[in-house]
Amino acid sequence: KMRVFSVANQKGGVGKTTTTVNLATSLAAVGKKVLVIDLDPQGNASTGFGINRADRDNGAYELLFKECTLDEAAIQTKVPNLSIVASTVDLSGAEIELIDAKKREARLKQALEKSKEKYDYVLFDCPPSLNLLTLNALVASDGVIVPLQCEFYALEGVSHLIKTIERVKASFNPDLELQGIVLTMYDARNNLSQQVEDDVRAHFKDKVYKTIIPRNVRVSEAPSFGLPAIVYDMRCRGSQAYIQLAKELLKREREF
Amino acid sequence: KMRVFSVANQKGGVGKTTTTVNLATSLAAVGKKVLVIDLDPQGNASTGFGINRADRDNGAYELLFKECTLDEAAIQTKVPNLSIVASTVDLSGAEIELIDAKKREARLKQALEKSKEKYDYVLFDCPPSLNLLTLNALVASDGVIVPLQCEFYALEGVSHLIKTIERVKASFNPDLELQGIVLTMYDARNNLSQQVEDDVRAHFKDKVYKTIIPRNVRVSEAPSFGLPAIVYDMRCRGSQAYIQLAKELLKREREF
Ligand SMILES: Nc1ncnc2c1ncn2[C@@H]1O[C@H](COP(=O)(O)OP(=O)(O)OP(=O)(O)O)[C@@H](O)[C@H]1O
Ligand SMILES: Nc1ncnc2c1ncn2[C@@H]1O[C@H](COP(=O)(O)OP(=O)(O)OP(=O)(O)O)[C@@H](O)[C@H]1O
Ligand SMILES: [Mg+2]
Ligand SMILES: [Mg+2]
Repeated sequence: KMRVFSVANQKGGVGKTTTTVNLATSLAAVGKKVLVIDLDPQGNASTGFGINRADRDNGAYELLFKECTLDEAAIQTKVPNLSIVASTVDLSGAEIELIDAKKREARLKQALEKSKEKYDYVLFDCPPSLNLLTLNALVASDGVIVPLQCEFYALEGVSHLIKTIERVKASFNPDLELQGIVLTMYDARNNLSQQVEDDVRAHFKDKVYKTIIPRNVRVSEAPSFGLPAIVYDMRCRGSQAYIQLAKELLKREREF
Repeated sequence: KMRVFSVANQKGGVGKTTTTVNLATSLAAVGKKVLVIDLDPQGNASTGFGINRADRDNGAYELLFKECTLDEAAIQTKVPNLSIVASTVDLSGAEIELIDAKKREARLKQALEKSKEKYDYVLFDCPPSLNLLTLNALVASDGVIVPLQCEFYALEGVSHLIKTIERVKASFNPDLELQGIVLTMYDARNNLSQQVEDDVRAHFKDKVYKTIIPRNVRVSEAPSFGLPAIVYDMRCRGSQAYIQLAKELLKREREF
């Protein structure tokens, strides 16, 4: 059965794209058939997989406005078993265009209906906002993966995000669950990271993955080569942490 | 004459809030009368100045929907010469509510009209999105200050941001200029920061401030005490850089 996850957090720069790209790659590396859908008009996830601007003709915008099918929009990446629906700046107009559209929150869900057999996992990279694009992702998802940067400002928005997930579950998608919270950019040299971890584990308990993603410069270098960190430098601490996260996710899935 | 700046960049987590809070505090410290308006529903700038959730009744949402005047919304912070219009989660509903409103892009500009004598500088902390809240800020501004994190993904969105500024200048606000690009979270230990700096200076030339803001853990600790870094630890490298940035901004203003 295909499992669909939104990687979401309205706080900016917490590692949504980096988590989407590297978690997807780790799942593909163990043989799962994975599709990433880039819902951020900045198109960082598309860049993270090395998709040139010129190859993004049929992307997330066209999929939402039924100008193409999922099969037409999905592009094979350099990573075996992993395809992506890319995004461009056109997507930034989608918010306003969707406002008056019919079934505006369920466009993505409808687009996925026809390809349920093709993929094991679908991951949505969400923009830093609880807007109609993120809503489309939540309505189409089985679960939400929340990257949480180990910083003070990042803690502020989490409870509002959890409330939003609960509201979407109540009004649009009864299957939606919080799949898990993953601590990112953890810097063992400063107390702030430890304080945030203690706070988050005390509050969200086993919803927080055991795996912590360390701050690791190799992870932030990888996108400039159009490669996931796992491919760019598999041995670095960041990549090893994402591989570990994929294992932990799969273990939770089996217990699901 | 009152000068109004938007601190904007649709890329998330690049240091918009940190720059707004610390630049505003530095300008206030040299005797300028400063107003910060928090346009991000996450309310990080309000938290950065230690404004409790309970004291945010009349804030940016109420200002945009004419439920209060600017004088009623502005709260004195612990920093002399510095007031803030705080924000709450209500603001996340503003986007959809503004869509059908009259003069939806000029609400903020209208709200500021009546207080032109009161402040020397007004700074808007924008959310990580080119939405109607950011558009309101751009329409009401004389200039845009663009924090740019020294990372690869952050480079991707800059040209789209510059184009958006030009479009707003052409259709709504002929006075709008790019005030400057400030490099943030610069980490001298890794090549990526140097590469980004070289790229940005080559491309944007003297639009890039000479002052660079280093990555400095004291800066990210300050918000947990409800204090700007300048107040929390004035001697740290991050604070000194923001004080330097304020001097550079004032120098540019005189030459203006
Ligand atoms: N573990 C890590 N170690 C070092 N750098 C990281 C790590 N994770 C992410 N980064 C870097 O931090 C920045 C922010 O990460 P990313 O862009 O993935 O966040 P995001 O939540 O997707 O941002 P946005 O809100 O703009 O969509 C990027 O430049 C990325 O390369
Ligand atoms: N110079 C710095 N050194 C260390 N940490 C910093 C620095 N500047 C910002 N930070 C930290 O990085 C994170 C992102 O910064 P900030 O929240 O100011 O960015 P933003 O652009 O306002 O984010 P958003 O897009 O969510 O509004 C915060 O946790 C902040 O404390
Ligand atoms: Mg992203
Ligand atoms: Mg901010």
